[in-house]
Amino acid sequence: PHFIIELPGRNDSLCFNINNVPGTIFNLVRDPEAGVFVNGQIIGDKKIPPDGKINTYFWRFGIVHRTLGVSLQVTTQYISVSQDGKDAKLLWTDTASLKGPNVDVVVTKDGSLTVMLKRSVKFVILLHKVWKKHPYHRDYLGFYTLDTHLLSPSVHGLLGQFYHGIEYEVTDLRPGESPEKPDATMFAKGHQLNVTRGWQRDFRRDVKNGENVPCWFIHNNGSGLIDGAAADYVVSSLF
Amino acid sequence: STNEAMVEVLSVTVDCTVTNRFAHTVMTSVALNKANESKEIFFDVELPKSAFITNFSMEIEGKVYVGEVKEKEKAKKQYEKAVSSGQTAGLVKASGRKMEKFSVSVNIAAESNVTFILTYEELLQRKLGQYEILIRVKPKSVVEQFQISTNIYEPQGLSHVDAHATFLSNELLPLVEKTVLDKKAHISFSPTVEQQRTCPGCDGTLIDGDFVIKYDVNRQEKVGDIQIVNGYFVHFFAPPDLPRVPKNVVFVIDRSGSMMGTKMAQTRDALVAILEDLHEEDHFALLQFDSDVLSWKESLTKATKQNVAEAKDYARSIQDNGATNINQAMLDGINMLKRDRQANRLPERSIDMVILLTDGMPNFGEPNIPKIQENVRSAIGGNMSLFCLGFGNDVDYNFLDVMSKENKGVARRIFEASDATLQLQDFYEEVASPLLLEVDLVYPDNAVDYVTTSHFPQLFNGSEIVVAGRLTDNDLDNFLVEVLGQGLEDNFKVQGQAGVVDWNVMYPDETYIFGDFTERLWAYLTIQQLLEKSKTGPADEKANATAKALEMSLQYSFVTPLTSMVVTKPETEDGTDSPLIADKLTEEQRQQAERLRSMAYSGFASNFFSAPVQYAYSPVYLVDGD
Repeated sequence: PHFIIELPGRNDSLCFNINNVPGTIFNLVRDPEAGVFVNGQIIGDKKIPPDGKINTYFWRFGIVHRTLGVSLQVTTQYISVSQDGKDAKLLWTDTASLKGPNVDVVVTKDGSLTVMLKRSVKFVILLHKVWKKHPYHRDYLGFYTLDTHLLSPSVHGLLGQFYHGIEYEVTDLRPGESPEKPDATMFAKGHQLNVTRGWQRDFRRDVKNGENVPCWFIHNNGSGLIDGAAADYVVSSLF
Repeated sequence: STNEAMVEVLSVTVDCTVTNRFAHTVMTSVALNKANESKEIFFDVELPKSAFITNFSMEIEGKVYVGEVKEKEKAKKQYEKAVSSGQTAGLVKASGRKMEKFSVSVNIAAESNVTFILTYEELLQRKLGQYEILIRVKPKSVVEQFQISTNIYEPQGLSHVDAHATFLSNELLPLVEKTVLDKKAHISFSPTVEQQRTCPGCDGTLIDGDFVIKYDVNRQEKVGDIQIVNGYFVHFFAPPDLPRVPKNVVFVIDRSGSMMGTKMAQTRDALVAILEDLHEEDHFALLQFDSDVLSWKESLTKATKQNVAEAKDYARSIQDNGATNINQAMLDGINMLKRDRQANRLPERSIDMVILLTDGMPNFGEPNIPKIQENVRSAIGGNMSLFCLGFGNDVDYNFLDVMSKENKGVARRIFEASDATLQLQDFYEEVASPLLLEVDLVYPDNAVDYVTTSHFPQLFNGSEIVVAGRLTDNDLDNFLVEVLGQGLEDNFKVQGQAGVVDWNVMYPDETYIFGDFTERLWAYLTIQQLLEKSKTGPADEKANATAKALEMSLQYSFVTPLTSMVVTKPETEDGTDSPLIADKLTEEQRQQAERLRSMAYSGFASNFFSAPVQYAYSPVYLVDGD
């Protein structure tokens, strides 16, 4: 999966990829103070493509708001919402909405799921539908955090660590391997990183083709930009 | 230049005449195509970036093609037309820190000659006590007739004249002829073909580098020197023996992440050297900033030996870290000076200044540049001078340039190189010794008009104030001049009378050269100042300054950032002509050119600077698959 940290105040974005063996569960957001946790599990292609490159995607998310007593499991097949011991299951094949005391959920058919957790966070999950008979690819999900301002300063996780901004500077622009993708040096979190100007896709407006977001790409699973290593964010279960 | 053995460069001559600091240089090159087919011949020359091209011509087969100075927008239309039909255009490119390169090439028929003549003019600036004439020569091969000839005419009298060149070996050194009389100097260098060769029988030339002449004039009159020629006057003011005014300087030092490595080390080294050079009666403060601002001490400190030693230790400890909060750092520095002023902790007669050193864009705290400029201007309130040092290619120089000019100061680019420490020290040295504050040069109202700027916030040791104007009365016998300022002990006030000097008497054999140089000096200075004004102040004033600068650039045939020289090359065989454009580069364009050069190829910036797709103001953090 590719991560994009959009920074409209700086008119810029950062991006990186995180990959691991299929089945790995990563922590994306961890805010013990607010009681919010988001974990996601990745899958790989159906078989190894001719180019040998194993692609992984998120196919399942577990979202918990302990304080509000809300949990959601979102897979490429369905969405289950649990609040105060009451369960509801929604299908991606329906357009539906669910309004509870602490959580609002809106599903658009085969498209997106918007989740608003009361006084804490708003996010959108996109479903990427792939032709069932595609030899390699299968359905996968994208996770977009839209409003995080009520989360606590201690929020962390692969995405959460960026919710309160990041200081960085880019300098020493130089030609990269590809003429359209120059390299540069980034200073962030006390590290000097070799980064590459490129773009990654934001699928919110166009779920099929996406829209290119120019960004500074941090190599090696975001090494140096993320705190610690990607392996530090591996968790044993979705909840 | 040519790589073709069948093309011979017959002559390269550089003829420079300096009259009252105004330098008029003509570079002429003649080449012969000895082949029995047409050849492309290149004319590449470099000129100082402070110079304006005034003329260019090519003589081919008896026909002369002359460049024409036009309004840039109009020239651009011609240029675009040429580009759309597949022809080439731009003639001027940035070349290093001090120079820009003018390049043109033409096809010359078999056994034909071509003569290129480029003329440019500049007002030499006095820096660290001398004027510098820089002539860059790089013929690609030995030249039948090679000559650099410089004549300097300074009615004040010459105090010293030095000539040297980066390519002068012990063998070539005696070939530099220097004749210095009281008010006139002649320097020439004209090696024979054999003397130019890198070795006997080789085609390679030793002549490759900078020929530099440095000189200064005598200064006896406190009121300065005033020259009146052909209805225009010019006043040079740099009086001798003035005591320096103590300064209170706050150094605001960027230590953000991008300063990491060499830049940070050079900054530390320069700071240590600069602190060492502080005078004991000066006061100083050190502020370092990234996203936060750290101050060495709460207030300014007297530059005693012990304090300077402590400050040097502090400077040595500055480490890079984090983002760039210029706004807060500037406001903290300014407020510290204001607090100390209000509390009478600083000498009454002293100058307050802030020196900002940064290598990057503000990206923390207040990132909006106009807002920062407004905050700084408002905080300073006209009560101190701001000098900005922009380190490297990533800095927004225009931001610093405008901010300095709005606050009685100047900005300077510091180039990333091994000598950056020296560049920083040199700049500091230029502003380290203020002699006078709030200097006014006053001329009789009824005798002059169109006077260039006559108020200057400060006069620094080693520099010079220049004012020029037009006389309304050409028969003026006496011209009363008054200079007012604030010095160390008393208010400075001098008066003097300038008489019309008879140049025919002073230089009886050479009167033909002087012509309208004072008028052109005045025009050059006026255009420079109008271009500066066009960057700051209210919109209508900026527009007026731009319009006036354009009008004068066209009138006096100066290639400035508002005009272009259009050069029409000979018609090609298919009957089309191909206009070429010589532009004057701005500092921003130079910086951009350096960025692109450092990227090794062009057409890349547009990708890099394209704005990201944005949906809303609030940030989005996402993870998805392709």
